[in-house]
Amino acid sequence: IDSEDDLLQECISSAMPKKK
Amino acid sequence: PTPPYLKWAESLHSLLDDQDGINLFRTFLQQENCGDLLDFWFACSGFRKLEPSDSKVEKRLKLAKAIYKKYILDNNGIVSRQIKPATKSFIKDCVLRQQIEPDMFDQAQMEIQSMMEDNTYPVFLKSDTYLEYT
Repeated sequence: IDSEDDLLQECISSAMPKKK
Repeated sequence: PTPPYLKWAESLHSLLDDQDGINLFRTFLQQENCGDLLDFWFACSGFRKLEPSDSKVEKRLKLAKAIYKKYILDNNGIVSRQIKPATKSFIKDCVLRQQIEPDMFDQAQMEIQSMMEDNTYPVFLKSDTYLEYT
């Protein structure tokens, strides 16, 4: 089970642009 | 071609569309003790992007709660202080009633975005952090 912090980090990372 | 750091000065969105730009802006915000503004902005975008179909309801609820707890619940937090009371009540209601919609953080994200556009972003463009980079 993901901790809330992991979930948040994953969510933030998912919104970041990918390296060009 | 235009160097990326000149594009960053065009708009906040140009800056937030580039990984190096984000990293530099984050460094600057952390020095000003307001790095949470940027994390919250991206958390809202990430939350909106979750597909209802491929993401469990439970996970969406847990994430909505995590965003609420970390950035909005504490009225003294940098993010919470920039969000209107009505917007905070709306999000609180959504979480309490477990009415989790992809757009439930949109208004709060817009308020934080306006604040960055009017305040931290122009200050960043004049900061030593940005000028030394360029």
